[in-house]
Amino acid sequence: FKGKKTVDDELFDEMEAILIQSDLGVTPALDIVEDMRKQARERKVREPGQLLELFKEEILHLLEGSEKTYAFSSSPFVFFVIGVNGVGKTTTIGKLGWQYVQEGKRVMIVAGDTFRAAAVEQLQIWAERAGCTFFSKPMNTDPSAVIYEALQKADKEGFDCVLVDTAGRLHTRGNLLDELKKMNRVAKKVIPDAPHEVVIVLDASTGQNALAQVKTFHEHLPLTGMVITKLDGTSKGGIAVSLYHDYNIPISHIGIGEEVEDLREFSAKDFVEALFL
Amino acid sequence: RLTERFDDIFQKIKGQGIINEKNVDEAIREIRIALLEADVNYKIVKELLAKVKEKALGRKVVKSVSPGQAFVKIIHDEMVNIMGEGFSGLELEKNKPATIMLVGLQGSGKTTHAGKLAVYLKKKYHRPLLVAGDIYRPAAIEQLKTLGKSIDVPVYAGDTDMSPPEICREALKYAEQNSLDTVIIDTAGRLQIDEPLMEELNEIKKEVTLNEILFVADAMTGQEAVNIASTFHNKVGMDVVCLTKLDGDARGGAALSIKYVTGKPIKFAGTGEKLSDLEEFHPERMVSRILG
Ligand SMILES: Nc1nc2c(ncn2[C@@H]2O[C@H](COP(=O)(O)OP(=O)(O)OP(=O)(O)O)[C@@H](O)[C@H]2O)c(=O)[nH]1
Ligand SMILES: Nc1nc2c(ncn2[C@@H]2O[C@H](COP(=O)(O)OP(=O)(O)OP(=O)(O)O)[C@@H](O)[C@H]2O)c(=O)[nH]1
Ligand SMILES: [Mg+2]
Ligand SMILES: [Mg+2]
Repeated sequence: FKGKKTVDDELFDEMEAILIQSDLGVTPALDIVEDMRKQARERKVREPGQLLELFKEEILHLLEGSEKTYAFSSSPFVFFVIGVNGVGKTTTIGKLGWQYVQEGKRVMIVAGDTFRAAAVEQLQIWAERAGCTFFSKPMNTDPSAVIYEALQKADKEGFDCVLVDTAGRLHTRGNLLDELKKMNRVAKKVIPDAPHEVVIVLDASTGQNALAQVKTFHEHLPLTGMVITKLDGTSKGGIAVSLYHDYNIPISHIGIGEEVEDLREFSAKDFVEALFL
Repeated sequence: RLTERFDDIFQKIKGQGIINEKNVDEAIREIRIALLEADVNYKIVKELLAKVKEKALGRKVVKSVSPGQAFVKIIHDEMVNIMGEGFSGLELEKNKPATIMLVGLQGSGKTTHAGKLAVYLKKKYHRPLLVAGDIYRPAAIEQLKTLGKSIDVPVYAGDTDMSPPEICREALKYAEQNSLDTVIIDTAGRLQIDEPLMEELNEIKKEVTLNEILFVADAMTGQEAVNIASTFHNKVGMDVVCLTKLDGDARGGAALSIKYVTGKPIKFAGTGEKLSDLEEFHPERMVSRILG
């Protein structure tokens, strides 16, 4: 791209390659390139640098309204953090809890994963690092029972925020989606508006399957936010553009590492810049 | 379904008996979209389709087979060619105790696969030892110990000040002392661009002779599967691949990408969270899954 002197077919092919390789998705990428060809003609774009700006503008436009900051509109403000296996839910909760503690909030972290080996121990370490109160029940306790008790305690003791960790689950497992719905119903028994936020965590290295994940989870339990982790890796997370376009679920944060401070608020502008680096 | 889509495209050439350039280009466009939607890497799709086009052009369409079917067969065979032959077991003979090191990105399923491998080897009358080589992730050692306990397989964990290479060295001694014949080393998830952590894997290689380096990759990995796998292969080496979370509905194009760029066989498929959810990988089945 850097060495190109003219806006020609080869340049458009290169842009198409960049978009597809960022996991944006082939059909959305082809549509964007087609649209850019038209715009470049209409606006008489002759410089490769100008074309790049046009592409960035276009994707930024697609991401309009995609940024979200959670506002604690009631107390305790309850988050469910969900997603498929291994994406970074537990780690993200630790990071988020730490951030809210820095802001002076009283945070409870709830061990909603009572299934996976050492899931409770892992979350407990994060809660300690983050300065959050930790709530758990023995392994194999029904996660709904854990949530019920946790929310009662959080409500009674005046916590500002509750972060509920859940077990990784593939969206293809109907019984596990039902488990989430039950957790949702049980939460409402204690706090009628809970969960106030249902956040899906997505791994930046995931390809087109992220679409199926979001679609299915959203159908069963309406999502209010997305977090994209592991953006410190070489994957660009381009799928976020298609996800936001198709489902209009805003992105609140990105994970950029494995330490407690490695969480950033999502910036559409920074994200688009990184896509073309 | 792909075959129907190609039948439509080739309807116009019925009776001609030859697939020509124009309708092949249209079919190639369709298959390109299908493969990219299945997460096969962009550059690999390009190379694969160039080969497919070459083979399809001028080929006489057999009367009993629809041109759509003939076209799909060309693609299918090309992809099966890339994926290689079926399962051929692990190399457990050239060193004793046989030592396998699991590597891969964060969250790909290494620790779980270590447990699954131990179960698999026990069934084949081996006496495995699990080694807790991840000293970074909170409760990683705890996780491996819990898994080991559930399947009655010993877990070697080092003292708190030991580095992973030291832990592995001591684990080998422990295996020999306790007549355990296969050592499975679980390592921390790491980015392929993390130089110190990639070097750590080479440090482990210096301390213990490895029979196999097993690369554990998530079936839902997108376009970067190529860079990730090739970097692990170039910087550390890999002998065998395991693709995890195949119980989901990811098309799994990463499988083709990984095999294409490293040449290393995918031997195992992770098909669930239980330690019994391990299957021998079937290349042909994977091709059908990718083609959708
Ligand atoms: N590099 C990097 N690694 C991350 C990031 N977020 C999480 N991880 C790592 O990803 C791995 C999995 O993280 P977890 O928090 O256990 O993921 P999870 O979704 O809770 O996993 P399950 O509960 O098993 O489904 C760990 O090794 C984390 O350190 C990130 O932003 N960057
Ligand atoms: N559905 C499904 N889940 C799996 C499979 N393999 C692993 N998992 C789950 O994926 C998550 C991550 O697995 P781990 O074994 O902790 O992954 P890891 O590679 O050791 O993670 P790090 O050590 O943090 O890099 C856990 O929730 C596992 O239960 C599989 O084949 N299918
Ligand atoms: Mg977790
Ligand atoms: Mg692990």
